[in-house]
Amino acid sequence: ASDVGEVHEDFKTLKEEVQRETREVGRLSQVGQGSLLSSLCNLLGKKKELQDLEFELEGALDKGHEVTLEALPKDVLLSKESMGAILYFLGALTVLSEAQQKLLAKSMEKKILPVQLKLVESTLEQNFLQEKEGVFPLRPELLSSLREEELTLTEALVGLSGLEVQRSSPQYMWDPDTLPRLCALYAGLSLLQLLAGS
Amino acid sequence: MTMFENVTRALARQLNPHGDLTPLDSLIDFKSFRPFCVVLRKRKSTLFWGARYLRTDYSLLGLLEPGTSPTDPTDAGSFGFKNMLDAHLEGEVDVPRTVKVKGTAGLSRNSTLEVQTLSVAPTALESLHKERKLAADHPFLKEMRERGENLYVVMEVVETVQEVTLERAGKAEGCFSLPFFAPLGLQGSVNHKEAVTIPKGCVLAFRVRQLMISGQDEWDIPHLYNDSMQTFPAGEKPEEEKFTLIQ
Repeated sequence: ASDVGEVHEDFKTLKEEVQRETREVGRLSQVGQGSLLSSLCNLLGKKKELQDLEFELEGALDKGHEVTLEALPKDVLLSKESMGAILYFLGALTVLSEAQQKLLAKSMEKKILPVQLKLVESTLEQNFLQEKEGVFPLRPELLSSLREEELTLTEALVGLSGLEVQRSSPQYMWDPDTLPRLCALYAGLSLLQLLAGS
Repeated sequence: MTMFENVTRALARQLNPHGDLTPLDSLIDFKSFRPFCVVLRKRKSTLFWGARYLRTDYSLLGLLEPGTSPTDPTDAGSFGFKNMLDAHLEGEVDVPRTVKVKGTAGLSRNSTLEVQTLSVAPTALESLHKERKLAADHPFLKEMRERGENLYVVMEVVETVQEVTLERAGKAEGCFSLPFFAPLGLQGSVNHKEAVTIPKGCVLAFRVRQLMISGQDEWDIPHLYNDSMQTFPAGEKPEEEKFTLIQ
């Protein structure tokens, strides 16, 4: 994670950071990843419980003690690095609203996370350093594979992070104030896509 | 995201884009982020969505041996860009910004927000550093030393000059009323009316610097710090590498 006081530069830095942490989670066994996914599925939409888990894991990182997670089907050994990566993503997920967390779970169920991730990634890539609000064209292919219901779900998910997509044009409204929330959404989508894919 | 978070994030970005001014997440915690308050930083944090600090309920002044405290430990400075901030917040607390994906919403706000900065005066810090050592036996310091935590001291805050009430009302329709959103319980979460009263003197954003401790009772707050610096001397934290998640 970035140092405090260190100014991040661009989307590439974020992408590398997320990829680094994703790789750590990817090093978990299949059972471990499955356990994490089922645990998260139970907690998405319950912000307080997600935060409690985060604090519990932080405590474990401090003291090395065992952590009980109700949703986990089996004992899972975690390295310090994996634990850190899980904490990183929990931090991102807890930035999102409960509504967004529920929408993420629904998106996972509908298997549209890759499309949503591509949409957010593409938007961040183009506007990361853009400091002024504006309307930008949306590449039609980004949403073309989605059906009506999935499109609505996606609009709501990114909309709650402040990215307003207009499918009629198609275009989107960029607001630099939404950057932190979109970065957190990007990280959350990356994690869930990894877990759901495996 | 709560109204309070919306406001503090907008403020931090407006005052210090891409800088190290950290918005406060929770209104209820503001008294624990006054100048000299000691805070912890989450182990895994990132500036991309905000370095996050945890309150400790301790002030640096309370962790030092008894002695004289600076009579005026802070410098205050009012901001002169109230209008600019107002204009910005007008949009920022606009619920439809996030919900108007399909909805209709109204926003009302019956007050404006005035802020000022308070920062620890360099002379106050210098005299504290010269005159007062750390209370080495303080239980909090002992616990933090055992855990190998890094400690940070709030050195500058942006606070409200007057009490202010912000209101917003959201009434989302369209996509959120589609049948498949109902089981997710989303209608309730976007159809709402809320208001928050931010008291006078409420910290909205803050800056920290790392507390460095050497030996048992020597301390310093350097101007620059990074992740490699440890508040407590290295080698005092037990090494643990593996963690078990148990059903």
